[in-house]
Amino acid sequence: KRSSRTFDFASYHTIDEIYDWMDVLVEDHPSLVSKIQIGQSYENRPLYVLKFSTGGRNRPAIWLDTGIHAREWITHATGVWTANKIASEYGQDPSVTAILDSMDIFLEIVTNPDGFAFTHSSNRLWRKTRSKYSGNLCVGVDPNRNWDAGFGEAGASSSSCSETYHGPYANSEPEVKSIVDFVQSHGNIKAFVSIHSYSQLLLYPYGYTYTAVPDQQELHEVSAKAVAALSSLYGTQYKYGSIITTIYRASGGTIDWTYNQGIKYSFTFELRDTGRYGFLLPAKQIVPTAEETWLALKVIMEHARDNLY
Amino acid sequence: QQLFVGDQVLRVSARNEEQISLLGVLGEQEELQVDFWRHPNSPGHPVDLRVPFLTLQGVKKFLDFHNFSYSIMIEDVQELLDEEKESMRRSRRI
Repeated sequence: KRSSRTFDFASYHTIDEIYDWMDVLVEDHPSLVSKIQIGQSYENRPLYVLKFSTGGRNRPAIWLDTGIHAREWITHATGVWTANKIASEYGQDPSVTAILDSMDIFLEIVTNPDGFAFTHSSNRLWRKTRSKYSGNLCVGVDPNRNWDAGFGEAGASSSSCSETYHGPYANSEPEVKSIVDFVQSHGNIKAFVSIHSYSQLLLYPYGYTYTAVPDQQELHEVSAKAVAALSSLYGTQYKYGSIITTIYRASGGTIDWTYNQGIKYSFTFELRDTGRYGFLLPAKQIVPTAEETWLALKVIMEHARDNLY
Repeated sequence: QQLFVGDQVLRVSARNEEQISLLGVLGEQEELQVDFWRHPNSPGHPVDLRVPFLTLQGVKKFLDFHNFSYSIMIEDVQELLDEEKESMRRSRRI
């Protein structure tokens, strides 16, 4: 049997390697980690979520996801490293232990498996899902424009060939609908962090409107603290703010929907880098990226733990 | 498998709203197949675009004509992809 300890975190991996490793992680930490399937993708790949739980029923929870945009490989790699970190720090790190003693963590590492498999087999720079709709010229939908929050408004494209195509209707993508169903049936998710790359940003809602969220001040303060923690490790510079004021108008985005569902601590990251490699960040930067991101994630998770609502 | 030999990623800086709009126009010209890695936002923010080898000359001409300042962020996308593949192969072997 392979051990999760021999896995090379400083390398990029295929979906099969990641899924195999998830099983090993579960085997190595059976009382903490389990794997649940929340649905299946358009091409029938399982959508797996790692659940980190020390017990209790329907505890308040934190959701993390990586890889909703297929070509952002640093995010899947960060997700793998983070899963291992959570598992290995429980019982060692007082902060992680305290989080897991009162909350569950859910982590979806390969959020867009069809797209990710396609980046390994056919087109390394593929971003979208792989769904086909009759009448559409091109394949795939941008799963970060497919949520029911300002769906189809400015900040998404109605052209199927565009990288920001919003899809025929909200939640048309099973990869999105599965998370929607999971979040709604769980009903007790208190923090939701969706991880993208690149450009070094920590963002909170909204993307589809300039209207400030009611919790803007608190989210802004948490962002400042998280970014300070992140930068403390390697000096990586992040900007933070609402999506629409910091990057651009984007409708149908993940965390706009989660915020509107009542998940106050909704954030999205854009990981390294500032513009030397873009989506082709060299593998030797995986661990440093994951390490610095972890510090910011911890700030957000701790804040959620200490400010349950 | 799609190859990206000779494709470049350009980092473009837009000085004003007019130039932001021009980048939007560039993106709408489907025959140029420009792939925005970082979208136009507001003046001063860098914009990154991957340009296929076949349309590189046309895109650079467009940028020059409209007085954009830009630099080449990735000289040859395929070279980086080959390195990435080799690094994965090495890791798997180990």
